[in-house]
Parts: sequence; structure tokens; C-alpha cells
Amino acid sequence: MELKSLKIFGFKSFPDETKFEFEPGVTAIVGPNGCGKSNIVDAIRWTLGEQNVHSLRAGLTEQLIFNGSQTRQPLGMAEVSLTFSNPSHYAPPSLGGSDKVNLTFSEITITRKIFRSGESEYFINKAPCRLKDITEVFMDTGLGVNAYSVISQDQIDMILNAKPEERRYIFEEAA
Amino acid sequence: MELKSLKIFGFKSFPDETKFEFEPGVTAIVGPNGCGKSNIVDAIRWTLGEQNVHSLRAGLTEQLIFNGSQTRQPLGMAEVSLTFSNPSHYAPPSLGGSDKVNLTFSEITITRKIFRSGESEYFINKAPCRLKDITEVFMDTGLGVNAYSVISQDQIDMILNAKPEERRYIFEEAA
Amino acid sequence: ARSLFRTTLDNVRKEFRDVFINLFQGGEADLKLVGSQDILEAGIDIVVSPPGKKLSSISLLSGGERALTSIALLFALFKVKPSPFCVLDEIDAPLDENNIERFTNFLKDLAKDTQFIIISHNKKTLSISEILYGVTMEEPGVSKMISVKFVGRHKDDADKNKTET
Amino acid sequence: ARSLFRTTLDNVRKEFRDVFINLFQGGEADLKLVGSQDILEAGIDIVVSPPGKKLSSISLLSGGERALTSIALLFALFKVKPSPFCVLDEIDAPLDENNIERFTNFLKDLAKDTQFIIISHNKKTLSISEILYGVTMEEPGVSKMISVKFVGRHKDDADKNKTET
Ligand SMILES: Nc1ncnc2c1ncn2[C@@H]1O[C@H](COP(=O)(O)OP(=O)(O)OP(=O)(O)O)[C@@H](O)[C@H]1O
Ligand SMILES: Nc1ncnc2c1ncn2[C@@H]1O[C@H](COP(=O)(O)OP(=O)(O)OP(=O)(O)O)[C@@H](O)[C@H]1O
Ligand SMILES: [Mg+2]
Ligand SMILES: [Mg+2]
Repeated sequence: MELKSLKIFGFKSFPDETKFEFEPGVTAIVGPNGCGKSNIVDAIRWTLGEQNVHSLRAGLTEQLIFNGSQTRQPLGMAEVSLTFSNPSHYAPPSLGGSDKVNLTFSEITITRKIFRSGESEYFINKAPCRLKDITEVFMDTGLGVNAYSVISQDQIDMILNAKPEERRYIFEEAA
Repeated sequence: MELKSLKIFGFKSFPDETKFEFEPGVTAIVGPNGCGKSNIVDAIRWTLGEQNVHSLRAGLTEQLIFNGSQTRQPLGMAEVSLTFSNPSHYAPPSLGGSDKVNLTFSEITITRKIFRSGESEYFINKAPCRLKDITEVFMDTGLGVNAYSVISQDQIDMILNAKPEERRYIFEEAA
Repeated sequence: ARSLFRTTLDNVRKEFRDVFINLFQGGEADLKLVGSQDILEAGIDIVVSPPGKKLSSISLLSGGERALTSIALLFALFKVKPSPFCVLDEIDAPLDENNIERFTNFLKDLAKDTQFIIISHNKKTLSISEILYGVTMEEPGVSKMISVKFVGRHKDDADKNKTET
Repeated sequence: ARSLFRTTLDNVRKEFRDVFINLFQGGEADLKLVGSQDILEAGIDIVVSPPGKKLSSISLLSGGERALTSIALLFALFKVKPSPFCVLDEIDAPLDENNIERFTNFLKDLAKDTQFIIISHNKKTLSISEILYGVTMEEPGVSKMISVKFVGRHKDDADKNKTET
């Protein structure tokens, strides 16, 4: 299973829909301080199912939606989509599973959406679903938000400064 | 009052006596990871009177003494000296104060020494004194270990992550 | 559960040692169980020494040495339980040029089986990428993707087609 | 005590605003008392927005923006209660090239009245120094000072005498 693309629309500093395509191997992102690189990382973590807004540097879920700038009005919603290739033609149970041949996809797109009201929506290949279904896709395909598929300087420091007992939690995830 | 030189002997990764001379303006230190640059900073903090070994990245005072390498034996003591110019001919009260003309120095050298036994020694211009006397010199001349005369990435993060009440302590030092 | 944890721990210990020695070009690295006799209750301590240096607490290590040690451990966990992709946000920031060289060589090897998305300001790190995105904020507060470069294996094709601007 | 704290706080607020605007080339910066009506009990909040961006919590700022904000505050405190010298250990690490340019210009100005000892891996930062020490560990575990360069105002003399190696 391979990451094909990421689409960010209204999330943090991305009021305009922006699409990143990925290749096998290494994709690099560069730019000046504050231009939005870590916001891209937050968008990926959030779509993978991150529920703790503090891990996304926010205090409230609402702060994930573009809140305006000198030249732009705030937006009312944020939407992020992650598309994966699906070589094994896995079909999420929530959409009927692999029995329904018309539902075996060559690509799987996970979409997460929030509104200022606080409402959340989730989609697999544009079909509405629950967060639970998305988590299931990631568990089945091994893509879940584990302790080390998204690594920032904070994770680097945390594993060194953690008490020995805290450190074992990270190990238990690997077990 | 100006910093003239720093002499490090037996402190952390400096088993050989090493002397750094300083100029007005900016002195820069460069070198690869782990070569000893932050150890120089620790040596300065320690000589200025830092009592919390955790601020020096150590767990015990003994860890400040060179503990050996592949090619060297551990040492039994660590000694650091900081020399300042003394244009106002300030004389520390502990050495008799400015009344004793023969004790007004053109330079003041603060020396701090520890032994594996845990014993500590302090000197002002080679005359033994107490830590209290060194603190007095720094208070009188405004050179003390305040919250922002030695700044590392840790201080940078701390002031941002501190609770508002914690942050005011740093302000109170400036008052 | 106990034997599963024991097996995982031993696998991670072995990988950690190999990755550490690769990134540091020598030295020693291990993980130790501490605090309890019961393997399911014990904590995990990191015990390392860079080449030629004596074993001591990891708090005494330099900023760069600590970062590289932590990277070695996270890569070891990754090798024991890989995921199809991995996102790295400026983790090379504390490393000097030599350590970045070894870090990027290791990444290139991992990248044969794993997709990496790397954020970095460092030219050497950026140079190992197949594709390079530039992000800016010309309009204040508004992020914009402004360039795509095919850096890696596409470079020859790109050069022929002059798609690189 | 109350009026002394009030005066100090107002001085730091003013300096913080000036330094921030200098380092960010614009924007807004202030310090707010929070949590208590009593000035001696209240905490201090940092409230900033980089130029063109909307005011929001400092946790949403980028790594580089947070570092520069903190540097602005520490320099403001330093200006209100200066000490004869200041040691900076790699505080420029999260900054991009443009921010390092502004940071070093500000340092050069402060350095007229204050002695700085700076540790850095960045060429621009190192270039503003009068004197540059190189430290290595040829013998593992043993720090050694290996070079001294007169970089700043001595440079012309050094060049004439060919003391620069
Ligand atoms: N909800 C939001 N609406 C608008 N802007 C936001 C929102 N959340 C965050 N931002 C802005 O995004 C910027 C931070 O972006 P990000 O952390 O991605 O920067 P970066 O490219 O990683 O920079 P650095 O190199 O310094 O780490 C901040 O200036 C912040 O104001
Ligand atoms: N008591 C001691 N005896 C011997 N070596 C020590 C002692 N204390 C610390 N060290 C060594 O000093 C080294 C760290 O030095 P330091 O933190 O000054 O590096 P640095 O030059 O700041 O590197 P970086 O660029 O990574 O920050 C470590 O390798 C550590 O083992
Ligand atoms: Mg960032
Ligand atoms: Mg250091």
C-alpha cells in the first residue's frame, strides 16, 4: 500500500485547495519558517485519525480551520484527503468487504472534514462512514497512527526525556 | 567589566587545560556534534555559581569531572577559572574591600574547583574564599547567573511552554 | 504476552545496536529493563556510548548525539514493525554535516521499502529526494505550493525534457 | 514592589514589541497579565502575531516563529536589565536564512555594548564574530581547541599579517 496524494483544503494555513502527489522513495518539502510545512504534517496525522488536538499544536478542534489573514476571511470548514494505492484490492468491511466485487478499489481515499459548529464527517472513497471505519482500514493495512510513522523533534525529545515506564508504552505498540 | 578569558581543566570533556581568550563584541565557537561546545557553556554557568547540576545536564556533581575515555584515565578534580577586567578597581569585601589599596585588582579571576570526594573550593584571584563571596562579587558587578545571560534551546522552549505564573518568575528577576 | 514482549524487545535491542553503530560509525548501544523483575512491569532504559567515549548517562550526551541516539531507536522500532510510509519533520536540525551524511545514507536504504516524506532545511537531506516541493506564503497567512522538482531518479529524464526550472 | 513590577513590566513590554517588530519586520507583540487582578499574583501571557497573520495562540506558530518570538522576549529582558556578557548556545538552529540574517543584524547592534559568546553551526552567524574558536575531539572523548580565527574587525590586520590559516 502506497501513499499517492494528499489534498488539503481549509486546514490551518491552507485556505486554497492544495494537492501534493507522492512517489515511491523520498518526497521532500522545503520552505521558510512559518510557511506551512508542519501544517502539512498535522494534516496527515489528523486524517490518519489523530484525536488529540494538542498533538496538532491546537487547543480546540476549531483552531484547525483556516481562521483568516490580513487579506482573507476565515473559512467555515476544513477538509483533508489522503489517497493510497490499493494493490491487494482490499475493501473496507464498512463498504461491504471484498465480497462486493464492485467495491474493490484500485485506490482508497480517506477524507476527514470538520465544521466550525464542531461537526465532523468522514468518508472512504467519497462514501460517508464513521471514524471507526477509517481506523479499521488503517489497522487492516498497517497504516495506523503509530508512535513512529510521524516523527518530529518533539517525539525525538520525548523518547529521551521519558521515564523508563513511559518509554515502554512506545515499545508495547511495537509488540 | 569585561570577560577576558576562560580556563577549563578537568571539567567534563576537557582533561587537558584549555584557555579561551575573549574580545569585546562577539566570540564564536564552532565544531562537530559532541566535541565539547556546550560543555564550555556549562563550565561558564558552573563558575558563575550554578548550583543545580541538572542545569548542567548532570545527575551528580561528580559527573562534572572528566571520567575518562578510551585512551585516558578519569581525573580526580575539575577546575574552571573565569577572568574579568576590573576597570573600576572594585575589590571584593571578602578580600578587604577597596580600603586596602594593595587589593584593588586590574583583573578579577573567579576559580571553582571540585574533587571526587565531593569537596569544593572557591578562589578570588587565587585567594581561597566561600561560594558566598563569589556570589557577592557577581551581585555587586551585575554579572550574576540571571535567567538570560546564558541562553540555550532549553531556555527558549521553557519560556514559551511555561505556565503564565511560572513565566513571571523570570520577570521578577528583571525587576 | 510476556514472551511476545520479550521477543519484540530483543528484536528492537538488536536493531537499535545495528542502527546506532551504523549512524555513529561505532560505539555501543543497548536497552535495559529497569525497575521491576516482571518484564511486563519494568521500564526501559537507553544505555549508549559514542565511539571512543566512556559509558555515562544519556543526559551528558551532546544535543546532536542525543538526537542521533533517539533517531537510531525510532528507526529500530520502525524496522521491527514497519509501516508503508514515514513522515519526518526537521529531525536533522541538531545534526552536523558528517552526521547528516550518515543519516541520509541510512534513509536512502530504508527508502527502498518505505515511502518517506521529509521536511528539512538541509541541502544534503533534500538532495536524496525523488521529488521536492517548495512551500511559501507570498500572500501573508496563506500557504501555497510553488514548485515541484524531480530531484532523484527522474532527474535524468527531467534534464532531457528540461522540466526542471 | 507593585509599582516597581509595573514599571519593569511596561519597560519589557515596550522592548519586546520593538525587538519583535525588528526581528519579524512587522507584526504585533504584547505581554498580558492574566489570572489575577493583583499584579503581584498574575501570570504573564505572550500575545503575538507575525506580519500579515491573524492573532492566535502561540502554540499554532511554527517552530521558527516560536523560537524568534522567544528570542525577542529574552533580548527584551536583556535590554531592560543588561549584563556585561551573554552566552548563546545554538539558539539560531530553528531559524531559516532570512531570519538568521535579521537575528545576526540585531546581535551586531547589541554587541556594541555587550560581549557575546555564540555557539553556532551557521556560517552567517559565525561570520559576525570578532574571534572564532574551533573545537574538536581528534582523540575520542578529549576536547581540544584547534584553531583561532580573527574574523571581524581584526580581519584586515590578520589578512595583512597572514595570521588567518
Ligand atoms: N487555523 C489556522 N488558520 C490560519 N493560519 C494558521 C492556522 N493554524 C496555524 N496557522 C499558521 O501556520 C503557521 C505555522 O505553520 P507551520 O508550523 O506549518 O510552519 P513551518 O513551515 O513548519 O515553519 P518552520 O520552518 O518554522 O517549522 C503559523 O504562522 C500559524 O499562524
Ligand atoms: N564528565 C565527563 N567526562 C568525559 N566526557 C564527558 C563528561 N561529561 C560530558 N562528557 C562528554 O561531552 C560530550 C558532549 O559535549 P557537548 O555537549 O559540549 O557537545 P557539543 O559540542 O555541544 O555538541 P552538539 O553540537 O551536538 O551540541 C559527550 O559526548 C559526553 O560524553
Ligand atoms: Mg515546522
Ligand atoms: Mg551542544
